[in-house]
Amino acid sequence: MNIFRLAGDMTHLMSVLVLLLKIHTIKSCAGISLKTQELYALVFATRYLDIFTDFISVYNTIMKLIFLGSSFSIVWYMRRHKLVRRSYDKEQDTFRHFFLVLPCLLLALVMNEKFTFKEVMWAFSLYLEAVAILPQLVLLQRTKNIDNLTGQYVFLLGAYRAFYIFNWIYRYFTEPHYVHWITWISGLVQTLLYADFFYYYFNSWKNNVKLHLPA
Amino acid sequence: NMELPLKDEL
Repeated sequence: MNIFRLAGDMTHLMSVLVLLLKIHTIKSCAGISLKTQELYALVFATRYLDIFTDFISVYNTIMKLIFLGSSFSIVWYMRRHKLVRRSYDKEQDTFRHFFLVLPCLLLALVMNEKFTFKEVMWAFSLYLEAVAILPQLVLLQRTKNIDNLTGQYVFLLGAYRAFYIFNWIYRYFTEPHYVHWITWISGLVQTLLYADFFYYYFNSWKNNVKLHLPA
Repeated sequence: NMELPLKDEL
């Protein structure tokens, strides 16, 4: 464990807590894409298949349970909770996430570290995580007023993977044979997808104006 | 068979 990875995990945890806070306290999911939340639930479900077979550390297991539990409960809230589901913007959240899942699955069948079920699912989860934010970014472009919690959620979600990139650089230079091209390329693509959001988020913070993405 | 190192990252 290094400071970059810890910062990344804590930032990721905060993004999930910000979203749960928003949904649980004000019972609203306005501006949140259910498609992205469903993709994240799928990412964690396929990434953490080894949660009961390979024990890494208490920290690792607890964090996996938190990410699995929070992502599925957010999907449940947005689909089933009578108050929250009313604030879900079904008409605007129309990104067909099937067209993200299928290419990632096909790519994982071709590009993986080993052609086993677990390794293919692991590669799939990395490719899918890289693009899972797209429905959310599309929804942000469509909904004019982005409330603070939603903006903070997306910002933290992007920042966590940026911290991970520093973690991979650090581990590459400090651990022999630490090479994970699939993780590195997916993580880089994921972070780049946030680039324009970061740009507008930073400007709105600098000029102290409401976050507004160009149409 | 060459066992892959454990995935220790989240």
